[in-house]
Amino acid sequence: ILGGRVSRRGAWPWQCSLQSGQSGHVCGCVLIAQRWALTVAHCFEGRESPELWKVVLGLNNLDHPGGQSQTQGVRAIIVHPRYNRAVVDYDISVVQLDSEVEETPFVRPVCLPQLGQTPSPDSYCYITGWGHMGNRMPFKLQEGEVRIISLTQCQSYFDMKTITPRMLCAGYDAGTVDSCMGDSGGPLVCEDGGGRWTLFGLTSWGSVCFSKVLGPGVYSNVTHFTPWIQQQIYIHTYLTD
Amino acid sequence: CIAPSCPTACVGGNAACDPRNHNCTRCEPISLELCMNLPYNLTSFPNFLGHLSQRETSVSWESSLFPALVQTGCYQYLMFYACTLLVPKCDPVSLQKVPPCRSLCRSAKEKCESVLGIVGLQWPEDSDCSQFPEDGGNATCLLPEPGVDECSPSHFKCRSGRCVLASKRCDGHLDCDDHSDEDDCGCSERALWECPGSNVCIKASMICDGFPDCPLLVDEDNCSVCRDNELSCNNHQCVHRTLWCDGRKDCRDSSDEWDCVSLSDGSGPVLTVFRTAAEYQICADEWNHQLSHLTCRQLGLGVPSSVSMVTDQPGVPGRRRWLHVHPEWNQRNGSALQARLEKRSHACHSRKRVSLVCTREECGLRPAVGMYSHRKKR
Repeated sequence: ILGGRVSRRGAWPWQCSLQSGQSGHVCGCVLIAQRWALTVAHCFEGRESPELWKVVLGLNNLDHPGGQSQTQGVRAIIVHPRYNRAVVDYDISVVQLDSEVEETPFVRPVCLPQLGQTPSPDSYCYITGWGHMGNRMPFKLQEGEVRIISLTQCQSYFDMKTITPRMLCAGYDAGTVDSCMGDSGGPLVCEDGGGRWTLFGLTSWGSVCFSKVLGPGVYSNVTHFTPWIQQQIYIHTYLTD
Repeated sequence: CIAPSCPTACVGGNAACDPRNHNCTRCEPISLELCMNLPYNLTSFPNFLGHLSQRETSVSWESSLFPALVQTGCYQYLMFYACTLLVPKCDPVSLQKVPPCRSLCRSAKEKCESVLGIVGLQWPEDSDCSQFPEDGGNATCLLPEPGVDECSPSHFKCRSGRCVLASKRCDGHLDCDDHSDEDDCGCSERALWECPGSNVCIKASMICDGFPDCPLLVDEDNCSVCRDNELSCNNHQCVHRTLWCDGRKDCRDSSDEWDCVSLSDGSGPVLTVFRTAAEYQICADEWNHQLSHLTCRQLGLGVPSSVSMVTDQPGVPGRRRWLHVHPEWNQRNGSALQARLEKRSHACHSRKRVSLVCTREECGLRPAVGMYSHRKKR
């Protein structure tokens, strides 16, 4: 996260770290139910097998997991059948954990948006992750406040790519607070009046965040995928062979 | 090869694999779409940027950087040079990599490095030109032959010769310097299929693929011809009506078991199941709390907050169809609600239906954040 700050322990209890073998942290992910998480499809490029992955929850410092962290194996990885690597469209995956997590103050699911529920342009939301900070990779979970940007305005920043309805844009013209490599799959969440946080985006792509190229970050639009997510959970819970 | 015998990768590729040799070199066909129009079609890895495979190259940052840089027109043979780094030529006889000539590297770097500087990016450091042989020396190296294509298959070539990314063809923005990327944008001119009733173009592969793409979803119409007693799955396979919503997957995409349970009904949240694609009420006589839990979870609606039994109004139109709780409903662990119900010859004695209200499970709260708020120290 560029232009962010260190988050307090337990501030984002749905944030998880998707880790693989020796690489350690590869991508962010988001807990949406006791046995289910979301991330983006491009994190699995070339490493589609569930055995290669584990999910760590309740984490703040990558280097010192601490007593609140929980580590889960991955039972299934369900990449959206329409994921398109070239234009990074339909960039979403549902991850089934080996077993249910234990809900604690440091491990909690986030809310999925209701059908058609979207954040209003110019409202402020939060992104979190252990990705590049522009000059280094952090150990402690970073958080940054970003502003939701309309798709039309967003398209004007990216004449090399097409912004589709499956995408959501957030950030600032000057790119001052933005997600970056290593944040992929992590959450963009907005708080409602009752102090409840809803997941509207998964960090997906953007301009090269440690260069002078400016512009917002692009997130997978979770609202667009909520019916598909619910359907995958139903199929993999109740329609096993 | 370090191992006593060559690993299969070498043996399979009839490579020259000398046990004393520390690596097995072999040529492989180029599969990177970006470089499928080169004057050679065999490559070998690792490449000159340190990537170990074409798959790694295909998701590398350089494979996005170079096509974007080509659009600036900074150097006529930039794409050719980039491909000699990304998928280096492999000589089928010696099985050795053939590098680009130093002059080609220098030309590309001199003309394009400054463009990257404008956006705060560096030229890929692995491509230091001194590692490549001088052209004309005794080491063979690659130079662009006349007629080599300046654009890659991932580009659209403007009439003026410039290259723009294929995704910009007919995207409504004028990208070519001569605007030719927005000419002839009819669907048929681009070998695409035009959605009836709109000017949306889709690839032929998107027709009847289970995903609606046209505004009126017409690309998913008339995709299967099922018999009267069959229904069409989402993937347009035909499945017998009696198999619909029985709790077992019969469609390859399992769509015969989608949307089988519903809580909406004219008269409040009454539970209905679409067994054999007909609407059934659930007889409340043997209903229980576990089934209420299962129903709410299966619908992704959380947990039950209230359950009630609704008596049928007298004179309800037509004969209702009833499903009853299966006697072995709890032997079927892991199965969906519709698998735990059964038809019976008789109607529902009490004529009471199940009405259920679910509430979303707790989510989106941050209890740990409150833990710090009591500390008022300054």
